Amino acid sequence: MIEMRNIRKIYQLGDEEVRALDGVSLRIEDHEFAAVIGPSGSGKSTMMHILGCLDVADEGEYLLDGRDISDYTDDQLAEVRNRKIGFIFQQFNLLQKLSALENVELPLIYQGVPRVERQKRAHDALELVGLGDRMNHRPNQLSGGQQQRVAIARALATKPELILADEPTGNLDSHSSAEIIGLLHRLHEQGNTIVVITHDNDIAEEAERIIRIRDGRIVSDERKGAS
Amino acid sequence: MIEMRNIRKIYQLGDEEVRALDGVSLRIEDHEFAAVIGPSGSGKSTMMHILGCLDVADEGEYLLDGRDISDYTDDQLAEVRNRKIGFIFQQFNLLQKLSALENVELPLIYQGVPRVERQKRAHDALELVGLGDRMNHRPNQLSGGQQQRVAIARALATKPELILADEPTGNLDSHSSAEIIGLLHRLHEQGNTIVVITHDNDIAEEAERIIRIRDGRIVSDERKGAS
Ligand SMILES: Nc1ncnc2c1ncn2[C@@H]1O[C@H](COP(=O)(O)OP(=O)(O)OP(=O)(O)O)[C@@H](O)[C@H]1O
Ligand SMILES: Nc1ncnc2c1ncn2[C@@H]1O[C@H](COP(=O)(O)OP(=O)(O)OP(=O)(O)O)[C@@H](O)[C@H]1O
Ligand SMILES: [Mg+2]
Ligand SMILES: [Mg+2]
Repeated sequence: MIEMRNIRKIYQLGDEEVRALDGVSLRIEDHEFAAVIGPSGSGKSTMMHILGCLDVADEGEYLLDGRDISDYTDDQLAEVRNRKIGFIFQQFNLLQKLSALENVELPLIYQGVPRVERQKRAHDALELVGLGDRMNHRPNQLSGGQQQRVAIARALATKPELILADEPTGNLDSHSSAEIIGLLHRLHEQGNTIVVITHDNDIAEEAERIIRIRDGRIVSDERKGAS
Repeated sequence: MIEMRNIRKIYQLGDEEVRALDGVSLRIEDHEFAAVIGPSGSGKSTMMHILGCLDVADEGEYLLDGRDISDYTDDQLAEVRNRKIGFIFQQFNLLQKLSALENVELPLIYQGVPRVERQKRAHDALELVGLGDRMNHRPNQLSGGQQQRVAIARALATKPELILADEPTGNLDSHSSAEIIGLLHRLHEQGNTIVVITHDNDIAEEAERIIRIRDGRIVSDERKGAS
């Protein structure tokens, strides 16, 4: 499903060069559940933005379902992001003027889902993350962990094949975290491919494969014992 | 040092009433190290904003050093916030147009600290959280955990007596978290009063007192065995 070959992402700030990714190669098959772990600033979010077609590498290739994304037009990329990928952002990226429900509906609007159906699906996604009683709140009328859960609901409402979650439980108590972990587990069982960046050992333990990143490089990549 | 009496904070959204805090009473003495834990949406950040004089309760009293803050003028409140309290926000609240160094200097500018000294102190605070090589980056040129550490450095640069930390390690790996926990521990030993909202058991274990919140109320408040 996913293949990165020798990916580099290099930022130039004045005479400082930051190698956010410094030669990353990685294959993720359909239906895998992989956790990405590593120190703060090691390149995890940068890698995930490239996986999610939200950013472009400076060097190397990224193939999605066998096709190099540098061959996609902008419209095709937008289509892939909208239909195939659900992205849960580390800092949520919710629209401040829209309610929780409207935020979750947004990707469904882009998919052309009719109003009644999309409101139902957005409603169900918010119920699934325990926010049934917060649908009409805007982000600044929600707690940190509630905003995080709206971001999760929004990523899942389109039922994407590939779920990319950047630290989805960073603001959640252990009970809410356990619910999100259970949810990711069920989605995996239903056939989705899941890549989670996490500092939470409970999530890493749920994954079948652990990819460790340090200083913009993969330093280990291990599948757990077969089950 | 801090006393809350029967504090209520009630939001009205249309015909929905949200009791973010529903009768909270609490005393925190000088030099205590308290952890606040509880489910997502239970009222922790709301309580901390009132403690930090960033928000005002709808009912009840809040006394800081024996004085009711409703007696303070706006200027006096701003002075208290700037000189006495260091607040680490759950969502960082950094200024996007300023570099990490400039963000950390800001409270020192308000204190009238001369330029050479404030740059040194801001520099040192960023070194302390491991960001010596990221001083000139703006927030959108930093990782999530790096932004979180800038927020921590900014809160500590003024050497405040009272440190209020809202989930300071939510975006940090275990190594960076351990460093921040060690830092809070040292500040406590140096005589500061520390209140930390956290979902991280390692921080809660470091505290001498654990305050549990649920549905806007304190449900338990226990000091650990005397040491
Ligand atoms: N402006 C507002 N209008 C309406 N409700 C609000 C507003 N701000 C907060 N709330 C509600 O108040 C409750 C408490 O919010 P608070 O941010 O204190 O929770 P929290 O304990 O910090 O949660 P978390 O662990 O998720 O950060 C939440 O249920 C939230 O939805
Ligand atoms: N626009 C930019 N300009 C310069 N450097 C950048 C930029 N964006 C990110 N960086 C740097 O690239 C590195 C990798 O950032 P990234 O966000 O991928 O880290 P991360 O592993 O997700 O960290 P965290 O666990 O703290 O979220 C960091 O050291 C960061 O400072
Ligand atoms: Mg990140
Ligand atoms: Mg909070």
